[in-house]
Amino acid sequence: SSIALVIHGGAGTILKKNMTDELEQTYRAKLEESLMAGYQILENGGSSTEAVKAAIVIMENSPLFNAGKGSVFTHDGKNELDASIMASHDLSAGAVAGVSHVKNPILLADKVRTESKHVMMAREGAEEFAKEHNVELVDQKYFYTQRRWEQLQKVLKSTPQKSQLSEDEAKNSDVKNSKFG
Amino acid sequence: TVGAVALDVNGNITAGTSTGGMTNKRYGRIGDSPVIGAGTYATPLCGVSATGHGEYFIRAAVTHDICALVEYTDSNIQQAADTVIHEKLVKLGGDGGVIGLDKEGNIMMSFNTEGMYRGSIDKDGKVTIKIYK
Repeated sequence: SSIALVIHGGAGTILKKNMTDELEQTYRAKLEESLMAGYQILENGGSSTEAVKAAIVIMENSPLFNAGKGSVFTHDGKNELDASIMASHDLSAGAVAGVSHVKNPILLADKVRTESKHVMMAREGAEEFAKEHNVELVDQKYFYTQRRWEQLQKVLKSTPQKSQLSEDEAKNSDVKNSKFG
Repeated sequence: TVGAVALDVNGNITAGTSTGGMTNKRYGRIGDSPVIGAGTYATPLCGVSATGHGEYFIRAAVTHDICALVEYTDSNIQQAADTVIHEKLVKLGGDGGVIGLDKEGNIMMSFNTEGMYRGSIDKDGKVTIKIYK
């Protein structure tokens, strides 16, 4: 049988004119590292589930992407992470929502899939389950990055006057992508 | 948001998605990433992971819809994804994208935004990494 792997690191207002060559190379290198981590498992006969987890963990541990270490901030200046995983052979699925101390939420989602009879766990309950299954927890400070903090400050500053933003301000990707959830 | 879909030597497909959510979110809002059928889905024929404006991906049940099109129509996975991302989702007003694989290892990528960080290794071992449209 064939093996194959495909990954994404998020979609949005990503324009070449806004990217330095150095930053672009950094993104490309991390995407390749993620791909290779997963593909190596597949090449050695490992399961698609292990490959997906390996690829995603690389991106969760990078501050470049909005997941794990690079997560954006909520209105209250916290980080709340979500993840899910599903396997075709038995249609088993696991998901976690709103966790704040789980270093790699994809690993916890997979524990929900394999170690519980449930599909989704949320917030404190999910973290309690993580403790019981030895999934690595970290202090909230782990998720802090200056770039994401500044993004939140910019959005907080612009939110009350959203209707009065100039056209240029409204097109700013930080504002456009905030979606005021 | 990040995601991955893999096909292993036994023909099993797995899809996974992980996210930090959206900047400035309130009220314990949850998007599509942890919602099976919206942000992540896998069947023996098809696996999909999504990234985008979650409310719309939930309402359109995007990843399930793509796999359903593959299962119940003559659409291949790329056609199915393009139908959902460029037609159904656009009509709703949702932006974002998806990646996926079918049981033969055919790679799918589809997005209606300016860019999507993405990469793949196909069944012939060819590596592709792209960022822009």
